[in-house]
Amino acid sequence: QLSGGKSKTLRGRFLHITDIHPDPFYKTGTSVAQMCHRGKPEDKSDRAPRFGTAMNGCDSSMDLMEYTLKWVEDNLRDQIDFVVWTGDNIRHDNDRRNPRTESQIFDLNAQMAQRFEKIFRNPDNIDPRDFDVEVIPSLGNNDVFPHNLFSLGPTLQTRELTNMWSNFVPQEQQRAFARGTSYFVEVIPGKLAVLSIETLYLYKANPLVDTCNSKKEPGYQLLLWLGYVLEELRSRNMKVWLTGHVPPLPKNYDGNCFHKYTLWTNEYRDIIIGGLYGHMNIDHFIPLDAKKSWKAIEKSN
Amino acid sequence: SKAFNEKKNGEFGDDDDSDDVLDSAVEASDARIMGAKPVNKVAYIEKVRETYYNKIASKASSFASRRSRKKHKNKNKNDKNNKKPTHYKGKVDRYSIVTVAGSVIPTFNPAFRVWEYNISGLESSCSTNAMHTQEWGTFFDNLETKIEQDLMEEENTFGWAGALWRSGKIDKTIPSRMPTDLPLGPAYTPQLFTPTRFVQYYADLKDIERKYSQALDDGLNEEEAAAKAFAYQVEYSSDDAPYPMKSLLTKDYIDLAVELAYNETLWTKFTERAFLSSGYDD
Repeated sequence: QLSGGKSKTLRGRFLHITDIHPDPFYKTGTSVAQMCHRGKPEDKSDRAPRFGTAMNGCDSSMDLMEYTLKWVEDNLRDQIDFVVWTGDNIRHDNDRRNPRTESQIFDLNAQMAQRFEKIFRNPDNIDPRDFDVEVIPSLGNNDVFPHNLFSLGPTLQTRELTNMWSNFVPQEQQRAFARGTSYFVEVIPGKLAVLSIETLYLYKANPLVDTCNSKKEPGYQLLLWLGYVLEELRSRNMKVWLTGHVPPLPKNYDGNCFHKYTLWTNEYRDIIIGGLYGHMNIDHFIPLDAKKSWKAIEKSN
Repeated sequence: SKAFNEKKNGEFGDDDDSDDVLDSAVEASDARIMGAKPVNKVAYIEKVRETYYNKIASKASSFASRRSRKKHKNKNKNDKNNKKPTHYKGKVDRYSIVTVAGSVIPTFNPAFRVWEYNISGLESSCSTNAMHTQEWGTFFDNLETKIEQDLMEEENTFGWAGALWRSGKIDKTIPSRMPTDLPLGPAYTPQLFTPTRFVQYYADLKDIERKYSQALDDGLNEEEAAAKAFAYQVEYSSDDAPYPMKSLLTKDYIDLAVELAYNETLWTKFTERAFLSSGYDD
């Protein structure tokens, strides 16, 4: 039973989906060598099929994206409690004849957000925030312009993001979101939260990220926010999943950002259930070692 | 730099999970910045094995042999303690598990995952829902002020935490140790919200293309053919052979890491799944 007389049936399942990379320029029957955008294929193996070919380097056709989401809607929507969606909702910048623009990135991200809303929202309620299945998106490094570069808000990009995700981000967090673009959703109110972390503020390839040492660094400010939020969730005896696009690996995060982040994931092991990330495209797991991170931090002192 | 560090520390310096060993991760990542074509991914996953799984296995075995030696020594003194050594019982809570998902983009085959988690007992505990100490709105208003105050404190960009500590200030981006009186959470002991199982779905693009062409040949129009051909299917579940996981606790992942370090057959299967049954090789 939820507040306001509402109720929700839990299934004990949730979906994690990531790196959809839909490409509006993808055209069936064109040449793979031309990023599946144009050209006559040299042979059968060079031809772009309707739903794509594994490993050929093209992005997702719009059909692959549409049929994937339709399959999820038809087969999973009513079997899951929430959706963790870890970003990269736009093609790669791999075609010099069609360079990506900021407005294309915003537009496709907005379309994708609307698509997810339509699938998972309560169709019987005019309240746009009433979801049958909560969706918790996070931002990918391809979802920002220029590539990988993303600063603390408020900026044009964070404002656009705040608008397009306004139905996903809880109202009381929207001001904080406009600055730090991290937030959490109580997928089971008072019990279970999913935290969407702006991993681009820790990401080494983001030219605006240097360390997590200085208070001016976006990563430093993100970790401050994270600490206060985790402490509050602990005080409320809630449990939490950490989610984001770029996974915490030493080569993805700046050195001490990685170690500091690892420490937070471990020192709140009474409430953190695990971490769900995308970006690498490979299905695998990494055990982060807090003992080593403590040593690294102490050594650097 | 890498060569210097190797010389200085030895290839596997004690507890030195040198970040350098994941160089290929960055190379692979850089290579794919401009596109989706997979590059050096086998090298990457082999480095994951070497850097994480092998080292955990080596720690587990040295710990087990220490225990075993100790038990052997004590055997005559106290036979009641002669139980089978538990490898690293009580040692896994230094680890936190990061799961990295396969993607929809056909870098390999398109994929996503459905997680299952324990909700038993939730109904009885729901009655405490309303006992919030503070509304979230108030919390976030206060949070903004707290963070502003933290940031206004004297900026010290030189010498970072060392300088902060010398000056008696605390770096708030480093957490305090978890209080010892707090119990371990759902990642470590079975309880409400503990993940119990996952099902990995994938779309076999070769198979879909074959079925789609066949349907077109059979006279269906494009939409009918697509509807008939396109489907996701279960690639594997976490409790499937050859390395079924009883549950998805941190301990289970650590056990799996140890198995993957030693067993080539399991490792082959693991990498096949890592690349979403696409048959990828460098």
